[in-house]
Amino acid sequence: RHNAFSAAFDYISGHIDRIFKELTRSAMQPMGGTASLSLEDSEDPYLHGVKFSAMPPTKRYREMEQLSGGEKTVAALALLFAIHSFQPSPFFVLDEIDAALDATNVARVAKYIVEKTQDGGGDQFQTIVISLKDSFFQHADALVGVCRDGNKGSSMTYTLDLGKYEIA
Amino acid sequence: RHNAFSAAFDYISGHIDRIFKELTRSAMQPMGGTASLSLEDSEDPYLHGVKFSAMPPTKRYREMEQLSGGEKTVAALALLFAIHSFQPSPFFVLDEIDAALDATNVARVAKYIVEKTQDGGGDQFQTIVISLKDSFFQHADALVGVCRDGNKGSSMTYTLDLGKYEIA
Amino acid sequence: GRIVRLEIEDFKSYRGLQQIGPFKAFTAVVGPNGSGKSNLMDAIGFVLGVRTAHLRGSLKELLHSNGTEAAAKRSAVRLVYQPSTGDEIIFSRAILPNSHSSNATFVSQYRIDDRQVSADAYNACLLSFNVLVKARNFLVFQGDIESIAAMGAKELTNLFEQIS
Amino acid sequence: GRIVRLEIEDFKSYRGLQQIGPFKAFTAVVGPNGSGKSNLMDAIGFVLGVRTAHLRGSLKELLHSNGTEAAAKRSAVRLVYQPSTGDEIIFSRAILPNSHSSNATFVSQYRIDDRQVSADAYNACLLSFNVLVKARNFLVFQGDIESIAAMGAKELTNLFEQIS
Ligand SMILES: Nc1ncnc2c1ncn2[C@@H]1O[C@H](COP(=O)(O)OP(=O)(O)OP(=O)(O)O)[C@@H](O)[C@H]1O
Ligand SMILES: Nc1ncnc2c1ncn2[C@@H]1O[C@H](COP(=O)(O)OP(=O)(O)OP(=O)(O)O)[C@@H](O)[C@H]1O
Ligand SMILES: [Mg+2]
Ligand SMILES: [Mg+2]
Repeated sequence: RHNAFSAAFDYISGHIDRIFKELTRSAMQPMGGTASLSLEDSEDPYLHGVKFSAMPPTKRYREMEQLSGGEKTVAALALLFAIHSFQPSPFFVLDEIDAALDATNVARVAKYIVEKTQDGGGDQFQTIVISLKDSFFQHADALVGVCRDGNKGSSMTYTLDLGKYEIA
Repeated sequence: RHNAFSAAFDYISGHIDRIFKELTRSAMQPMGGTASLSLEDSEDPYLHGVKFSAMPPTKRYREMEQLSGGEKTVAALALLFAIHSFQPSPFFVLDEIDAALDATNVARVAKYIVEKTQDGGGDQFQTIVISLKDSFFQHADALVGVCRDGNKGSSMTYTLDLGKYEIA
Repeated sequence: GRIVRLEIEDFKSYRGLQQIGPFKAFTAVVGPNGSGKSNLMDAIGFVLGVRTAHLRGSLKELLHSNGTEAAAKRSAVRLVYQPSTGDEIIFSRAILPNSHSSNATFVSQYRIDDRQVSADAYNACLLSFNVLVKARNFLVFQGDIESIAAMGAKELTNLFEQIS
Repeated sequence: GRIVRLEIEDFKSYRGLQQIGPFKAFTAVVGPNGSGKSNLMDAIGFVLGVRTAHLRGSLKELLHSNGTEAAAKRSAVRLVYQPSTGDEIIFSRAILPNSHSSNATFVSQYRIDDRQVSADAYNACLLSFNVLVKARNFLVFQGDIESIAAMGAKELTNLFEQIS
């Protein structure tokens, strides 16, 4: 039990910084931010806690609660993708994760998802996102449009294959 | 104490439905939705609870937690504005209240705020909103742009009077 | 592997039998507020065995009802999954009344490729495709994303325990 | 009445003395993630007397610090308010160390038009303009809007009690 926990922790904490950098890198800040996981007590890890900290580029260390809404969302996504890299489930379903993100962060998260759903590499996964922002869903391979038919009192869906269209 | 509570409750429950209708009516549904407040025990109201329920247009009654994210946001705004009508504070400060709203609901909420900040009537109030969506902040009279100066490690602001520009 | 399509029958705001899909590598679900997008995600969570506490309602409340007709008496969601090797598999979970009286309670029934199985066998089969339902780290419900970053140290340890 | 402008001095991410405004009938605050928009709202909440528990940090954590320089030793926010009748009023709240030693604790100091007053007198003056800080029904912090709709019946009663 102790070994299984340590294996998971070591693997994930080895990947979290790389993924956070991929999500926070930009032309202005090519290095991106810094993220890490630490154990409150390494003797008996599962009796104590795991601490997660993330520093956006150009900012100093601060407690997670003091980050902004958008910064917390990006940190949470990095953590989820890092955990996924240890136990890769075949798919992700994400419901309006872009609610607190500005246009720049939406573009970075979309780019990361497109890369992970397209590449042939080991950690490829399928993604289903629910979003209200066209700057996010325009990158998808297919759209499922949901509408409500007031007469029948029921949701209806129709699917559109975006593969045939170019992003303008 | 009992009387003060009942006066507040009666006034607010008398206004909640009108405000919710203003926020949910449309060309398709000119009547809008239905909202109401009820007391769990009218003998000793402050010892028990106040129940709030809201039904979007064409939908039947459902518990508040079964509504969608956007529907809950609109219901919450109706409640806040109804409470305000009883004790009108001179201003509102709202931080990214539009995060879960689709374009239609953003337009309706913006229209309501513009009306309440412009009219000369009794319940006029000043509003400061924080928003990431141009479909929301384009209706404002002035913009305060906030940016972070990486070298100084500080936020900076500049103000823009929108009164001079037309909405395209 | 990946999700190919869904078949939803009288589940939440989806009336009757509806086919949804095909799902590609990156699929976006779009639509106005209150149209039924999160209900679609609840259908995916439901068919994968997520407990109803996370689906905004009890088994009974998940049955389609729209106020004008009688509420549905049963409901089902089928997920067609294509593993990286081998044939398609159909995971399905149904809500059924446990008797025909009007105050019947509702139970879940699990099937794999139309063979009825126990909840444990269903879960074990999902686990073999690396779908860890208990950890739920691959499902982010609406509004949850920010609370994930602010997760306390103890909660994070629990998540790590479930994954290892 | 309405808010005319703010003066922020070494509060959260705002370094040095910054003038912000003028605010109009409907003003929108815009900018990228992490730029300092919610910190501006925290400054408004702070100067109106909201307790620090709602401002994402203790009095000490509200002092500006950016890692390269020493953290500020004091901070202040001034809100210039124009009542519907009469002259402008300046509400101001400062964070000051209670001694000059390095492990000083911090206290709040309240002023109305540069006259130091007690927290109660400050609150009473705000109340005379219908600014009910305790009820906070006119301030919606980031992420709070949806939980307002799902407020339990008891919480709603409390809110009604504070308003009446
Ligand atoms: N059992 C049910 N039968 C019929 N309709 C239901 C049932 N349960 C919930 N609903 C309806 O589903 C609607 C909510 O749908 P959902 O949460 O999927 O919306 P959404 O598309 O995610 O919207 P948003 O963009 O606001 O998040 C509610 O209006 C509710 O009335
Ligand atoms: N005392 C302080 N001194 C300096 N910087 C601070 C202080 N407290 C918080 N910050 C910084 O302020 C930033 C958060 O700002 P804020 O929450 O206002 O962002 P925001 O513009 O609202 O962003 P979002 O759009 O993501 O919500 C954090 O990155 C944090 O590092
Ligand atoms: Mg939703
Ligand atoms: Mg913010």
